[in-house]
This record gives sequence, structure tokens and C-alpha cells, in this order.
Amino acid sequence: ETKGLLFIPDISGFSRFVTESEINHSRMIIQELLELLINANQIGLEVSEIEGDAILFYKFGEPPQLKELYKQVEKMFCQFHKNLMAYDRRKYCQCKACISAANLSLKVITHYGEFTEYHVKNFSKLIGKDVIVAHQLLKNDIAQHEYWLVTKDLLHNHPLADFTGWMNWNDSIKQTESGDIHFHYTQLSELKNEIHDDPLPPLNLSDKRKILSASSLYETDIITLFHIAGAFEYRHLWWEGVEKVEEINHSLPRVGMQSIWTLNNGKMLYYSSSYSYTDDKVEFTETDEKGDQVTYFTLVKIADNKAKLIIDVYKT
Amino acid sequence: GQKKMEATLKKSLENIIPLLEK
Repeated sequence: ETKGLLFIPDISGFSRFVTESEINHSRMIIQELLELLINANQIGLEVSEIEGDAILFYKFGEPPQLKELYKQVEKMFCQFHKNLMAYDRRKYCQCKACISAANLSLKVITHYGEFTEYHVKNFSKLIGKDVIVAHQLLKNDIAQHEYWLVTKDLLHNHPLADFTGWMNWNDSIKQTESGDIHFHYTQLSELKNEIHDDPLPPLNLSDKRKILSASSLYETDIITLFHIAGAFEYRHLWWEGVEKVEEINHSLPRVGMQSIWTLNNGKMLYYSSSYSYTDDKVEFTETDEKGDQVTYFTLVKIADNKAKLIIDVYKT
Repeated sequence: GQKKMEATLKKSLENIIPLLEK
């Protein structure tokens, strides 16, 4: 087959001013979002390639019904923003990349046309004038960055439809070497009003008693101390009796992240159960799988280069 | 047990110092 759908979700909005160290976090955030978009595929799209902050999906054959396509766009858009809302409320890191992640946006380009697949070793690539057209449509004059773009070729003379009360189609033309490409687009930002983040689990210490407490002063700033004490990845380097820590579910630290600790007397699962941050004080807790033990970490800024760490252990 | 656990926790806090120097 030489005709098919081209479907490109494209993420934008990261500040160009993130520093070198923050680029690593923006890369991890984008990676997580791209994986989420791939997992949200429900109409049998194939991934051709990941192109920076975008994914080139395709599907040979007749174009899907517009409503089916909208449902796909809606699912990706809602999961994308739900993930960002959840990260914004749960994130440990306060770097520019992690803070500005909440402002990321998603647009989706959908086009129908001719293209073909070719293989180089184990890699498959798409080639054809409409692949170029779909990419050219990413660069356009649409002011906002959250929209769904549908080309006239995809509509196949079917009329446009409003699938929601707020949907409002605009028309435009993109001039390319292949001629004028007529397209329609509708903003998607309204969908964000329908997304609700799952509430954070409450931290309950009322049924527990403090059984241990210790503190120490360090000649360092509070953020550096927090990077070492807060991340599960360094825990085996300082927590006595911990031989290995395997992180399970998140590359960037946040409330809800889980890890399995190999201790000298067996394995335990711990998850991050709460977190709060101000410039002078950072608090976070870790709870065991059964909820019987809570380790309460408090970091206090004493001076620019002096910080205190207090660890309190609570048990049921 | 309690004294031993406290000593272990204190030792853990001391272990952070060389990590901060890296």
C-alpha cells in the first residue's frame, strides 16, 4: 500500500534557557511523555521514528473516521496533561526544567497521502512527498501551541464535525513546494478543564509513634544535601545495612516513586509518601509497603553553606 | 536494640559527608 495516515504529536514549550545540568531533566521528562504517547495509541498506529520532541506515527490504508481520530487525539492530549499535572504536584526537583514542565504543550498534525516504507538494515523509514508535507505543517502561523490540525486530504470530502461543545474549526493554507496545502485546525486547550489529577495520598502519623531520631549538620547547601539524601539511587551508599536499591517506576524523583531495598536481612519495598519544599526547609517521607514504618526527613537551611538533616522514624 | 538502632542511624548520617565532597 502506498497511501495512509500520517500522525505527528509534537511537544513544545521547554525554555531555551535551561542550563546544561537541567537539560538532562528536560530530556527525561520528554522521554517519559513520548513513551506515554506511544502507549496511548489505540487505533493501530505504527511508530516510524522519534524525531526530537515529536513522534512520526503512520498507518497504511483508508483514513480512519474523523471521530475515531479525535478520540485518539483526545486520549493522547489528556494523558499528556494528566501526567504533567501529576508531576508538577509530586516532583522533588525544583530546577528550571522540572518547574517549566507544567507549561509544556502538545499539538497533533494529521495528514493523509502517499508514502512508502523502506528498510536499511533493521531500521525502517518512510519516504514520500506527503511525509515532507506533514513535517512542513509543523511549522505554521497558528498562534497557540495546543491544537489538532487536519488536512483537507485527510477529510476525503467528508464534512468537518464538532465533537465537543467548545470545538471550533479554523481554516488555513500552507504554501509548500508541492503546492498549497489546505488544512483545518481546532484548539485543544479546553480539554484541560476536564482533566483532574488524582489526589495525593494523605500522610497519616496519628497511629504511629516516633521510635528513633537523629540529626547532623553538614558544611554544604541544602539543595546538594537534598540531592544526596532524597534520591533513592544514592541510598545504599550511606544508609547502614542497605546493600542495593532498585528503583522501580520513575526516573525523576517524585512522591509515589517506589524502590526495592536489598538489606542484609532481606528485601523491602519503600515508596515516597510526601514532600514539601521551601527555600529554607525540605521535608519528605518514605513509607514501607505495609504502611507500618514512616521515615521522616527534614532538611533545614542554616546558612548558605550549612544545612541540617533530621531523620525521625515512626512505627505503628 | 534501641541504642544499636540509634547508633546505626547516626553512622548513616556520618556516611553522607564523603558523598557531599564528591
